[in-house]
Amino acid sequence: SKGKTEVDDEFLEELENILVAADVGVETTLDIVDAITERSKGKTYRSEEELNEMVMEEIRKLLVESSHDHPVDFDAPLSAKPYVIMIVGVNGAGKTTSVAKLAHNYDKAGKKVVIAAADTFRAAAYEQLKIWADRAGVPIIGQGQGADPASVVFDSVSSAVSKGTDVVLVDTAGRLHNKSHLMEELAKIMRVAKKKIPEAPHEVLLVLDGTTGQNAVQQAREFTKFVNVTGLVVTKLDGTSKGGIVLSISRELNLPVKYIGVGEKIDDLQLFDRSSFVEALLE
Amino acid sequence: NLSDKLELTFKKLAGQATINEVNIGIAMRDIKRALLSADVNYKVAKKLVEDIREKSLGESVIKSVSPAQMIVKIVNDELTEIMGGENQPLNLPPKKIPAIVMVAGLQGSGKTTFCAKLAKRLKKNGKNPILVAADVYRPAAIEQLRTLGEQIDVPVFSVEEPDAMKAALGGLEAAKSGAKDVVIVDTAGRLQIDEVMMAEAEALKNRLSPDELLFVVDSMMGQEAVNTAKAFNDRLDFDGVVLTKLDGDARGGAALSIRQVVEKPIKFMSVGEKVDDLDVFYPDRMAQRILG
Ligand SMILES: Nc1nc2c(ncn2[C@@H]2O[C@H](COP(=O)(O)OP(=O)(O)OP(=O)(O)O)[C@@H](O)[C@H]2O)c(=O)[nH]1
Ligand SMILES: Nc1nc2c(ncn2[C@@H]2O[C@H](COP(=O)(O)OP(=O)(O)OP(=O)(O)O)[C@@H](O)[C@H]2O)c(=O)[nH]1
Ligand SMILES: [Mg+2]
Ligand SMILES: [Mg+2]
Repeated sequence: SKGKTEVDDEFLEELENILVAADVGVETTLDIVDAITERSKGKTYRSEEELNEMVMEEIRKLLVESSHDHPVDFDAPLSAKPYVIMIVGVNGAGKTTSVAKLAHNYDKAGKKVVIAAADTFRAAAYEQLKIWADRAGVPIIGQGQGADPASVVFDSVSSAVSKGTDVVLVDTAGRLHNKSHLMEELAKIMRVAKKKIPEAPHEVLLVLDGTTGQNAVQQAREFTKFVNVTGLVVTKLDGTSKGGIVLSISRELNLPVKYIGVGEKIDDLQLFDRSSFVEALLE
Repeated sequence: NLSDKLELTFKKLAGQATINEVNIGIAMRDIKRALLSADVNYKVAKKLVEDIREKSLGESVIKSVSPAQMIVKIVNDELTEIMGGENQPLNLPPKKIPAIVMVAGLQGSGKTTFCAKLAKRLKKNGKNPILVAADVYRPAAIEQLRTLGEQIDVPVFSVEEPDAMKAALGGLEAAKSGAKDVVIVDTAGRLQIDEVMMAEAEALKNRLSPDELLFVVDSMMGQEAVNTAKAFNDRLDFDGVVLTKLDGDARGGAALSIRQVVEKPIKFMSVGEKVDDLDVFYPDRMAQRILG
């Protein structure tokens, strides 16, 4: 990637190292390298930029775009009212903070938001989310530690229906995907939400810690099995990790990355941009 | 898994007269890919495979009736050795009252929960610990530690002001006047590239002079585990590592990379969300897990 205008062994080896170092994973890296080898057979490129653009395009191809029924922009019209978004993921990934960021963005866009504090398990989970809800200036519905998370969701969705709320953001407890009883609980929360609104949740966002390695692919597989994951949020990309795991996840499970977390403050959320992501990946 | 892969590779090679430089290359490539898939850092994996390759070309392997088995054993032994021989316990000087433990690490790695787990374990071993809430930034971080402290009947010290140093030093004073023999200081999650926060961690360390400064790291971390651990170690020279969320199914290659690069002992494994879910570290079990 430094001053080269043709794809030779040295170029491919360097690319391989960059991709592996970015958590792209062995299989996907080899597939990308094969695709580039194939595409560039017998070609010389007029400039380093042209060659790099070809590489970036090959990688960008792997990233699925968000569908129109799950708009990324916060001011876009929503397909239902209330529009229920459930946030799931493993422990410490950044769900609660991401819920706060989403609430803030929807609120800024003029939408009426309510937060459902459905993490009723972890110490001070409600207190943490309450502080965020107050900062975002949106109401929160919760029942504290030990309550039934499904009943929090039911109450929140019911309240949203009666109050004409636009968006319900459901924060859930962190859970490891290999714990079937916890995954079953998540499926149950979804079923209970459907009792009130059959199409709910309209979105299920899986929050992935951007520093996670290949286990993220397994997380995406398992969460998708139990709840219908519709998109990804990748957090902590303000750190040095590149989040390359989304390439494997995107191609295997057809899941788009909707947002990325780039800090601990309420406005540290960005809309996912495939081009800037791939550029940063190759830096 | 790796063992099966190598068996297959050598079945294909079985027809050949000898194990040699050329055909061992395939086995080494399989090993490298297995390590990378387990999140071992690619530079660490490269070096490790070179060592394994050298040993694999030794007399006993070449003459062996089952080279695949021998090579798997070599890989296993290499990994176990890197993971650190035997378990290294917490080093709290018995005459020092109070002994001081401080934790540090990236956001969400499991520090706060670990502090409570450690407090419970020490209390069970006859110690009289106090928890100090020096994460003055995260919403309800103090509340979280308080709630955990109440669960295990261990006092939690905190201050009103968002001043981590004030909390840490205040906690130390509270320990002395309250006849506590161990102080466990929880700190905020931070990025290794956040100069302000790394300076805070360094300042806390310098003022507290902890007997044990532990780097808490999520076992599912990817390639950046090395750079992160190295930065924390260069800055804070920590005494040991705590690996968390090992109740998950991440292979945990980050642990190998960290051991290889900073050469500090892994002292504990966090294996669950409950306050009892803390294990002492077993190097050979970790090696097995990484191999898959
Ligand atoms: N640097 C950085 N830190 C983040 C980001 N998102 C979240 N965090 C931090 O990560 C830590 C964990 O965030 P939480 O929102 O509590 O994560 P969670 O998934 O809700 O955690 P559990 O509910 O315990 O499973 C906190 O210290 C957050 O401030 C991000 O984009 N960048
Ligand atoms: N399954 C599992 N969950 C864990 C383990 N250790 C911690 N957790 C969970 O991981 C999440 C984050 O733990 P915390 O203790 O809040 O992490 P932290 O490092 O203090 O986070 P920050 O202060 O925001 O940097 C919580 O949901 C914990 O319950 C573990 O070993 N296994
Ligand atoms: Mg949370
Ligand atoms: Mg904490």
